[in-house]
Amino acid sequence: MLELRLVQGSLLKKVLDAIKDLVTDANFDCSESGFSLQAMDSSHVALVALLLRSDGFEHYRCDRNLSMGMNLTNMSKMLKCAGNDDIITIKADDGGDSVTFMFESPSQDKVSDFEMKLMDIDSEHLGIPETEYHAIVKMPSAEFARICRDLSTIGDTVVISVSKDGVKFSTSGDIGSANVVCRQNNSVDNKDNETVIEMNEPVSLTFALRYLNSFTKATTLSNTVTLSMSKELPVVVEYKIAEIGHIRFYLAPKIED
Amino acid sequence: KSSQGRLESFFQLS
Repeated sequence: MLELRLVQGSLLKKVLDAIKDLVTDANFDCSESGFSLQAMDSSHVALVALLLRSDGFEHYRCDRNLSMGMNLTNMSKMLKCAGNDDIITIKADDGGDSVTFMFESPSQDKVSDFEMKLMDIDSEHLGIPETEYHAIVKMPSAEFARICRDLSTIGDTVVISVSKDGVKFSTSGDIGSANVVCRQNNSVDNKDNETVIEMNEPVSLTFALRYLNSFTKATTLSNTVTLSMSKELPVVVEYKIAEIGHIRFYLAPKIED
Repeated sequence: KSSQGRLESFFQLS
């Protein structure tokens, strides 16, 4: 038996909006520690890892570990029927072939339940080791989204370089080229506006902008984003989800032939 | 010239 009650139901709506275009089908894994998902896009270039910790739910009951295969397009259709202020409860029976989403309006005067069929998904789980990254950049998520959007109008790929001078985003295409440099700044009044660069070693990696732009659909989940980079490793683009967890996107770099 | 890396080249399938 599984019963997870999330008071801020809009978080789940936002999570689905952030990942449904990247991944079609995914297994949601439920355990004592939380509600999680790991899934790759169909080309195995990008991976999303979601964690909603059990202590972030108002009520969390998960009698045994459960893996529920869901079509994210269909799940998103159902969650769109929840109001932004609604409390969302996810319910499932052990060994059942469906999951129920229950939506309660804040004043409790409207209660809906939507039952969705589960599916069997052969999941390919990647073991991602804990790594010390060469450079970690924390910046406003809206700024990162803006840069990715702007640069994708010029080119298809971006070179992200971190040095002691700051983080540089470069692209080039048929019409020309562009560079955006963000320097470390410290905002006294608002930590969310800060750009903070921790660098042990300069690092420069090339990525497809199409994927980064897809990741920025998670911008509504967090005011800040963290980019963790090491030479010859996928970048980690992380959005913290207030008080409850995180959504991490991994993107394999372009490799020089 | 560069080519797109795949995640399996960096992480192990489990």
